[in-house]
Formats: sequence, C-alpha cells, structure tokens
Amino acid sequence: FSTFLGTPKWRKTQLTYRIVNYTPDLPRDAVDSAIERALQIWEEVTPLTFSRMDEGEADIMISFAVREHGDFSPFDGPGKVLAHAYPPGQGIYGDAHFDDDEQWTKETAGTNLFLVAAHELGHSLGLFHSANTEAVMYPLYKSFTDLAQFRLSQDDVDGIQSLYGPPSASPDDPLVPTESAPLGPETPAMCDPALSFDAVSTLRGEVLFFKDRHFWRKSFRTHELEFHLISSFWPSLPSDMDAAYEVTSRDTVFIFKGNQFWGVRGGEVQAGYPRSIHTLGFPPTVKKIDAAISDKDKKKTYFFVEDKYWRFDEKRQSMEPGFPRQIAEDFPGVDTKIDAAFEAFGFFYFFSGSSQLEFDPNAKKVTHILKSNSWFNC
Amino acid sequence: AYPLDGAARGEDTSMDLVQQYLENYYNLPKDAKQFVRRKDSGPVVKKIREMQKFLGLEVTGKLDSNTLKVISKPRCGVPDVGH
Repeated sequence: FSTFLGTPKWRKTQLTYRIVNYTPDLPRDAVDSAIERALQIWEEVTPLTFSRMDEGEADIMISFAVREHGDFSPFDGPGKVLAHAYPPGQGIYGDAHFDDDEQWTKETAGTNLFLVAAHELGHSLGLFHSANTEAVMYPLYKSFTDLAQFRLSQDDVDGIQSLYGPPSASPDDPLVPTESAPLGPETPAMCDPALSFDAVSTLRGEVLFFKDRHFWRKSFRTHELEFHLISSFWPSLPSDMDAAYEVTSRDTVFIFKGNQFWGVRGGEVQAGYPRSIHTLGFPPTVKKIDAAISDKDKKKTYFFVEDKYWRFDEKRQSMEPGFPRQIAEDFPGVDTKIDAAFEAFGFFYFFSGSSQLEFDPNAKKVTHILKSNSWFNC
Repeated sequence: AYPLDGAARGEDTSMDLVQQYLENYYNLPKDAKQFVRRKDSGPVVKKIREMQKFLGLEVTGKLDSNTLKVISKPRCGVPDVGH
C-alpha cells in the first residue's frame, strides 16, 4: 500500500459525506446503498464513522460528472478513467468524482458502483494506489463474479490502519481522541532485550507472539517472521491479551483477556464467543489467567494463575479435581510469575518478563534459560 | 505490399497511448523524448519498466501485447506514483 505525499489524513474520526447528485443509470436508493456499503468496509477496520449530510459542505462530497467538471482533471468519455478522488483536506480534498459516461451498475456487468466507490473512498481517506493486485487500492478496475466474495485485502487493512489504527474496542467506548493522543503504545521493537510478551501460542505450525496491539508470527517451516496488528486478522479480538493456547485436535486457538475467552479457527473468531472463563470450571475468585499451555499428547491444558495452576481434561472437557496446585511443586525451577507459555518440540516454554525458561515435562526440570525474544534471531 | 507506414502508424499510436498513460499516471514529463540512441534506456523506457513493475507485469521495457492490453483497461484517474 502507499499513502499520498505528506501522508494527509483526517484529524478526526467522525466524518461526514454527501451525495451531491445522482447518475441516471441507477435508482437513487441503489446509489445510496452502494456508497454506504463502500464506506462501511473502511469503517469496519478503523475507528472512523461516517454520517450522511443532504446539504451544505461535507468532508467527502460525492458527485457524478462528465468530461471537464471544474477540477482541471476532465473525464475521458466511456472506458479508461472511471473516477478519481482527492486525499483528506478542505474544499475539493476528500471529494470523489465518478465519470457519468460509464454505465454504472449494481451487478457485476458494466461498472459496479460499489467496487469503484470502495476504491475512491480509500483515496478520500488518504490511501494512494497499491501495487498489490489483490488490493482494493490497485489502480485497475477488477470485477467480481460474486460480489459477496468482496473483502478488503490484508494490504488495504494494513494501509488504512497505518493512518487511523484499528477500530475502537466497542461502540460505547470513547472515540479515539484527536491526533494529540497517541493511537496506542508504540510499536514494540522485536530485538529489544527487555521485550516481554502478553501471550504466546502455536497456530497450525506457526508460533504467535502477542504484545499490546500487535503480534509476531514465526513459521517453524520457513522460519519467516511477520509482524501484524491483531485487529488486521481478528478485528473483534482485544489487544493486551492475557493468555493464548492452541488445541490442535480442535484446530482452535483460545484467547483470554480478563474473565472472557474467545475461540479462533484460522482467521475466524468462532460463533458464541466471548464466553466467561468460569464456564471452564474456575472458581469465582479467579478474575483472569496469566498463561496457558495445551499438551497435545496428554490432551491436558494447564492454566497458570499467579503461583498456582489448574489442569483441564480436553477429552472430558472439564477441570480436573485436586487443583489448583503450586506451580513450583510440579514445575521445579518455574518459580516466577508467568506472562505467557507455549509447547513445542516436547518442551514447555515459560515467559516471565524478558526471560524464557525451557522446561522438559518428562525430566521435570528447566533445561535452558533464554531471552524471551530468542525466537526472533536477533 | 503491406504499407510499412501503416505498421509504423500502428506503432506510433501505441507509443502515443503509452506516452499519454505514463504522463498521466507515472509522472513522465510531457516533453520526454520518445526515441533515444539505445533502445533500452531513456526516460520513456524507464517509465515503461516502472509501470510494468507496479501493475504486476513482466518488466520488459517494451510495448508487448500484455502491456498494451493493461493500459487500455478501465482504471482510477489518480496517478500511481506520487504527484
């Protein structure tokens, strides 16, 4: 993705738009809903909200025109240039113009207004063109056989969130304040020797290291390391999470924050979540968990809370009797508060601040003490 | 005999099309010289390469059929490189 020179962006999150005139190709309500939907796809992945105005000067003025239309960028008749738009700012900036010499449609034949509006409104929000052929911001028009398949690409989400950050956690949360407040903690440096993690989990042969609003994903196969916003994969998941673990037999990663947890399969948060952690069998005194590991061989999941741990039987789907027990008794050498943990190659890896303990569950001893970010080949 | 100038005229049209495209979307200066001594250098060839790379085409620096097809496709009127 790329942004305009100087990275112009809106200095507020509540934006207004106005459909100044209509194309004769479509019923007015079809134009209204195409524009609404095109704004909604950007709204879903940012803190931005859009409200409609029917008169006066809105931030984003949307209009249809042919040939010369007052901005020194005349349209060129049917085909070739379909539309153009201007980056955020006053007056003509932020506006989107559509060439009415095109045949605008709401299906896949002709030129689909929603698809072109999704692209042009990306410009109105500050995105420039992308060289990623899958991106909405790729400059050439690309129709879809099935419009229901339409999605913002990862590139589009990363681009727009580089300008505005992820959606605020929930509609009743205070809107992201103006630019004076930081969008959230700075991006963590992967080779910072003091780096610690909120949660660590395997996922289909990769390891995910969660920190604040971001996560690193490391592939055991290719050893590649990527860095992403949590919200760019799972917009509904919280940041600053407490714990995460994978139950490979269910192809599901469970994410914990406070007294809630979510089930995630690949890129999809499963229906019916979040749930209360007390549905797993924790007593009411437990308000949150610190870390968790699921042992795929023994089909047991270990939940770590301060200096104690519980064991959950994945087959019977219930917490085992006789718990909690002292961590230090059953995991000799693991005697500090645990931030995160995961299981790999038959070892348990416990993270505490910037240190990481490799624990052999069969020998029942710590076999290595490492830096937490030892997996990043710093 | 096939009128040679016809071929030349065809090539001219394509070259004009590309020149226009590069001026509109790739910051090619309006008076860029189309032909230079070495066929594989000069501002227009460089810009053709830049355009081919950005749009995900094979970077040949030449007006191959793929490139000509792409520049006639409907698109957004905003440039592809910083204006």
